[in-house]
Amino acid sequence: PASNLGLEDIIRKALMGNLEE
Amino acid sequence: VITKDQQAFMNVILDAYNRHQIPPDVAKKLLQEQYSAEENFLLLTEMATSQVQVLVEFTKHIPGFLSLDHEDQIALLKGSAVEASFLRSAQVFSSKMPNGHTEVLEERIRKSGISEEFMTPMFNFYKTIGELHMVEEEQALLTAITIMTPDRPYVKDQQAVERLQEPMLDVLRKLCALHHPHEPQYFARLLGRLTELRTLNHYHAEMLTSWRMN
Repeated sequence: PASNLGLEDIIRKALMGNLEE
Repeated sequence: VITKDQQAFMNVILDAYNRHQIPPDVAKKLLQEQYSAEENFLLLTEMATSQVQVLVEFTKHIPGFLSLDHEDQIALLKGSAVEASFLRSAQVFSSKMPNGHTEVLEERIRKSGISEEFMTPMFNFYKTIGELHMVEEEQALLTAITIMTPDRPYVKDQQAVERLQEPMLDVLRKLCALHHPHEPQYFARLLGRLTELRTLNHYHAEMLTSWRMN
């Protein structure tokens, strides 16, 4: 769950992925 | 005078800012009135996560950001996520919401378990941002400037970040003069909010600890 992810994990995942595609 | 290039530059940032907002289905959940303390905690956590994801998507579109060193990109986002989120929330609070929404939202945050000593400066910040009556270009640029702050911890190439931040400061200064011709201190007031944001950021870790404990 998102609540277990740290800020850096969320940032890294979001930087790698592309929500718009 | 804002040049054509500056106008185009500003449009890119504004467009990205407007396109990357918290998804309506997540935002809508905030306004559902029935919730237990645990549901409230989980929902606010979901909101915070969503806000960071949206922030990253916005940041990818800030001209030059993706050309920075990858670890510097992460350092910038890590260093600014809290401040940029406070800024976005402040703008949500000072925007016109349908009747009663502001109250529901405020009550939800007040009942979240965050201690009062952190709540007061946060709502004060929301209030001072509201009093500035920023136009959306100013909001978008101020958020981008907050993210592109060179002196965040672990940023290796500070000069590269500075080179990206400067043109944004320049456009913002011109915009302020154009939109607020009778308030020569307006640009300085905006920058003053960034200092206030740093203080909020500083207290944020303590705030999270107190929140988890409660």
